[in-house]
Amino acid sequence: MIDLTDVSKVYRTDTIETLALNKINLSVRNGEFLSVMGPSGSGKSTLLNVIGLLDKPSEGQIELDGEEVSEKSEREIAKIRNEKIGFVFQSFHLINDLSVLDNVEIPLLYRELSASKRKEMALAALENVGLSARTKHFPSQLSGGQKQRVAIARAIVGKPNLILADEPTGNLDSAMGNEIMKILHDLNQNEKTTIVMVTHDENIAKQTERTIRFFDGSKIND
Amino acid sequence: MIDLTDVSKVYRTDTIETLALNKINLSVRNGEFLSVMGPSGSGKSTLLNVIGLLDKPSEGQIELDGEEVSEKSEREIAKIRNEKIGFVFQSFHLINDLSVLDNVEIPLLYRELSASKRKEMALAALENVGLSARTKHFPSQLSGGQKQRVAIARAIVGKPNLILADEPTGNLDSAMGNEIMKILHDLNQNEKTTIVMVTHDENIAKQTERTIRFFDGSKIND
Ligand SMILES: Nc1ncnc2c1ncn2[C@@H]1O[C@H](COP(=O)(O)OP(=O)(O)OP(=O)(O)O)[C@@H](O)[C@H]1O
Ligand SMILES: Nc1ncnc2c1ncn2[C@@H]1O[C@H](COP(=O)(O)OP(=O)(O)OP(=O)(O)O)[C@@H](O)[C@H]1O
Ligand SMILES: [Mg+2]
Ligand SMILES: [Mg+2]
Repeated sequence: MIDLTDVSKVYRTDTIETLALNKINLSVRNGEFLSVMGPSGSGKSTLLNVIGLLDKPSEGQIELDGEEVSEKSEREIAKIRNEKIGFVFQSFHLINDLSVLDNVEIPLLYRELSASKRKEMALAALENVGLSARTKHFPSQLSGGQKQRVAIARAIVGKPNLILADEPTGNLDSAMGNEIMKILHDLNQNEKTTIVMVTHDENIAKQTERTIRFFDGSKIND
Repeated sequence: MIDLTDVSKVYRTDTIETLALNKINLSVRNGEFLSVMGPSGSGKSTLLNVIGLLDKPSEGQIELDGEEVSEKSEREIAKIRNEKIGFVFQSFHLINDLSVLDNVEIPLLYRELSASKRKEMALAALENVGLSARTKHFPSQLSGGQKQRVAIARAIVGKPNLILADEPTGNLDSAMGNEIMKILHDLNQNEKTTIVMVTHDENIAKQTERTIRFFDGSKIND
């Protein structure tokens, strides 16, 4: 469902040029649960940004469902992103001016749903991550792990085809991390959701079908 | 050096009242290396904020070096914070408009040091965390783990008496996490720095002298 062919990404600042991705070849089939590991700065978040169409590669091709992404308009790309992909960002990217409930509703705004249906789905997602008692809080009123779980609720609320999760359990204790993994496994098994997850935790990675490893921008095993 | 007596902290929003800390009694002696564990939302960051004088308890007393904190002026409190305490925040709190080097210099601005001395010390701290090649980058140009390491460099640059580290290895791979623990152990052993560190990682906690555990705002073992 996702095919990367010789994808490279270079970041240039005034002083330094960084090859964050170096000729990545990767295929992820529909319904796969893939984990990505590697040292700090090795390109993992960059990979997720590129797969998630949040950033363009410097070189190479990306195909989603057999269609070359570079042939799509910005509007089509935004539509794919909003309807088919759920993101759990490393920094959560919650909107500080919105309550927890409103943050989780955001992916649903791009669908033709009633306000009451959106609220129902957002409440169900928040219950799934154990945050029913915090729906009216604002992000500044939450602990680090609670923010992470709001981000997870937002990623799963619309049952996307693909979830890109950047260290979704990094700020969570073991018990809560296991709860989150159960949620992801249920989506993968029951909804056939494709999941690409970055993690630093070997025990978490072992629970996925396949693990790829990055080092200095290159994929180093398959 | 740190004595908490019956410290409680209540957060009130429009809808809910949360007892984040419930009558905490805790003594941390000079030069101790203490870890704090517990589930998400159990009060760990709140504890660090209160110890670090970034927030006031709702009830109870805090003594630093035998002096009651509530008898100090805001100016004295800010002085203690700036000169004696280094923070590694869970969200890093880097200043986006400043380069990596300038971010790390911040704690030194409150001391009477020349610009060249500040720069020397900041460069040394950044070398210590493996970021010498990123000094002119801005936080938006860094990976998650790189931002965390900048936060650690900023916490250690002024060799504070006390370091409060909120999950300092949460975004780091094992190898880098071990590097950071070596840095903290060196400061604790060689500089007698007191360290209070929140972590979700049992292996990391075992490397400290003592671990306290929180659950629902209460300390549950000693
Ligand atoms: N500013 C605030 N306003 C309201 N409630 C808050 C505020 N800050 C924290 N809380 C609540 O207080 C409780 C303790 O929060 P705290 O950040 O100390 O937890 P934590 O143990 O650090 O959790 P984590 O492991 O998720 O970081 C949580 O339930 C949280 O929602
Ligand atoms: N916007 C940017 N501008 C310049 N360099 C960048 C930018 N974003 C990332 N980089 C650099 O590209 C490299 C890869 O970054 P990336 O965020 O993909 O790493 P990562 O594997 O996710 O690391 P971590 O485990 O620390 O989150 C890093 O060296 C980083 O400094
Ligand atoms: Mg990353
Ligand atoms: Mg916390």
